Parts: sequence; C-alpha cells; structure tokens
Amino acid sequence: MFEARLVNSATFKKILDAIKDLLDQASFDCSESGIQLQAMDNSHVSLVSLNLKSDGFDKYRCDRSLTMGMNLASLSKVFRCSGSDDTVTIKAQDDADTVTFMFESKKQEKISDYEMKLMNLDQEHLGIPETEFSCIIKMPSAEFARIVRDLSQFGESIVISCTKEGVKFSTQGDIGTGNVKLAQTNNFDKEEESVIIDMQEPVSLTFACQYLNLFTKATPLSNQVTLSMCDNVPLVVEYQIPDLGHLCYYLAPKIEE
Amino acid sequence: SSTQGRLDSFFKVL
Repeated sequence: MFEARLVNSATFKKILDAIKDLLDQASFDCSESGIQLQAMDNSHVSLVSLNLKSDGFDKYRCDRSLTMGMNLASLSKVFRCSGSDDTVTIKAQDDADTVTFMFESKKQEKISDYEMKLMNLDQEHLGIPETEFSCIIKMPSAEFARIVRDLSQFGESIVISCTKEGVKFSTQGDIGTGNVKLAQTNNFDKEEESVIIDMQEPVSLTFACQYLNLFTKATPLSNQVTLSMCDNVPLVVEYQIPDLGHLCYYLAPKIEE
Repeated sequence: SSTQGRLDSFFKVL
C-alpha cells in the first residue's frame, strides 16, 4: 500500500508544470524515503531529477517500493481538476495498475477522486558522477527566468560566463547581441534577493535557450535557483522545494565544432 | 558554430 498526502496540492501542480513540457512520460519511484523521478527528454539533451522526501508530506506510507509510470499530460488533466487550496492524497495498492488522486477542499465540503491508469515504462537510470563544480551561482529564480526569456529573443544559445566579479549571460543572433551582467551582491539581509557566487575557477559554457526556458517553468517553486557549472560537464539548475525536496535539471553544454 | 551535446556521453546508464 502506498499513500501520500500533501495539504498543499498546488505544490504538486507546480512540480508537474515544471516537468511536463520536457517529459511526455516518467516513472515515479516511491519508497520509504520518498518519491523520486529521473528522466531524460526525448533528445537525451536534458535530464530531470526530482526528489521529494517522505517527511515533507503530511502523511506518507509506503509498505513496498513501487514504480508508477505515468503519462504527464494525463496527470496534468487530473491536477487541472484540483482547486488551488485543495489537499491531495495519492494512493496505490501494491502491484496495482492504477493510481488514485483524491482532492479535498479546505472545509471538506467537496471531495473528488480520479483514478488514472499506470504505464509500464522502460526506464533507464543514469549514474550521475559527483562533480567538483568550478562555479556555483545562487540567484533569484525570477531574475534567471527574466534573463533567459529576454536573451532568447535574440539567439538560440546563451553563453554563461562566471568569474569572481560576477556572472555574464550573453547571446548573439541575426539582429545583434545581448549581454546581461550580474554582480555578486552584499545584501545579506535578503537572502532570496542575493546573487552569491562560489568560484574555484572561471568557466564559460554555451547552452540552448529552448531548454533553459523550459527549466524556468520551475520558477514558482522557489525564490532562488542554483546554477552549477564546470568545463565539459552538464549544467545543473536546481530549485529547492521548501520543506519537501528539490527539482534539478541537467543540460549538456553545446560543443564548439 | 556549435553542436548540441547529449547527456549519454556524460552519464552512465546503470
């Protein structure tokens, strides 16, 4: 028996919004420690890694580990039926081929449930090597989304260059070029507004705008985003989900020919 | 010009 209850179903909806444009389907691996999802997009350029810890749920029970393969467009349809203040309870029997989502309104005057068919997905798990990153940039997630959106108008790629002085986002296209430089802030009072750079070595890598834009769909989950970079290694874009876990995206850099 | 890398070359399939 698997049962997970989240008072704030809107958080799960936000997670879904953050992954459904990258992945058509994905397996949710449920165990005693929580729910995990790891999946690459169809072109094997990016990877989504979601980790929700069991004690972040308001109720969590998982007697036997189970893998639930789901079509994310179908799952989105289910969550479209939930109210923003609803509580969600996710339930599945051991070895079941369906999962049930129950939504309860705040005052419990409305209770709805949706049963969705599970899929058998051929999932391959990837081993992600531990990396000593050259640069780790922590910045407001809304600022990152804004920069990626702005620069995407001009080119297909964004070069992210990080030095001790700050981080520079650059693009070039047919109509010209665009650059955004962010300096490290000293505003320690407001951590969520700070730009904090932890640099071992300067690094400059090129990434596809299309994917960076899809990652910024996670912006509503967290005030801050962390970008971890190292030469010839995929970029890691991490959003912490308060009290529940984290959502990480990995993106292979573009390689100069 | 640049080409898009794939993750398969960085991560091992378990």
